[in-house]
Amino acid sequence: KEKHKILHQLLQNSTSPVDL
Amino acid sequence: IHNPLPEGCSLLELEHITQCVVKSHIETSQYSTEELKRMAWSTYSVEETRMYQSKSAEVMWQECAIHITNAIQYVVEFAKRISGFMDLCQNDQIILLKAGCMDVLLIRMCRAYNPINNTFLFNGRFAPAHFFKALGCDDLVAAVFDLAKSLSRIQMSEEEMALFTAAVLLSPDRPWLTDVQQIQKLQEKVYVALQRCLQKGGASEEKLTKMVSKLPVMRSICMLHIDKLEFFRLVHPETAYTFPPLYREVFGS
Repeated sequence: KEKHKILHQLLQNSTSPVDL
Repeated sequence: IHNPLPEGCSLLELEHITQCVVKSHIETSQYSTEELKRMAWSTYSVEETRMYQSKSAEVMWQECAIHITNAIQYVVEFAKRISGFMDLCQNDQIILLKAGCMDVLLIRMCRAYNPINNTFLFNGRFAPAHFFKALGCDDLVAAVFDLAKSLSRIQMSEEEMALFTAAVLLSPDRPWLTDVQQIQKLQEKVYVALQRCLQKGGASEEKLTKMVSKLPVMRSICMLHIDKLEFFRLVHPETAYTFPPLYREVFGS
């Protein structure tokens, strides 16, 4: 999990980090 | 004429998949087709090109890594909005994204390519291959331009591109997946949706064959990128360490 911390976070976020 | 429906899949479900994937593609494209059209003839001057060419490899790699990272975030959002993707276990979601996001970027990239003057959108303007000289990867850059040229000849519509990128992302043959069958089912549905979309648009049977035939080239470009990154990391370990964490996560060994 630690190895893919950011992907995990991006997948779990309901709102996008990108201003879509 | 129509391809048989996958088992347990109704026409209504295919229609739903198509709508969902196309909507996700449009919502998660960094630039709309109108914006791209507007920018298509905005190119760099000779002086600006020289300035970029004389940058150090470290600075240019850093810049490109940031652009790729931004684009990956849009691909993650695209994946999340594909029906069925979020039902997979998170391990499989990560495997599919790590293995497939570069393929998706390479396909999406041909939207930002102008085949008439052989240029790519970079930092708001269109740039030719020699613009990227400072990267020190002429072969990788040439391969990317060649792919864009051949993909743009296929003239995919936005709907076709949406479904094709979704199908590529849902490749059940990626190593270490746990639920291969589930992914296979999802991919099959997306491919049938794509076939129907092509037939509706009056495209020839060959169009899908042409699209799929580019996959091995994409795979070799992905491997070449990893090779170049590994070499860069050996020569400039400190700079490689400052690349965006998401870029390092996706392309790290």
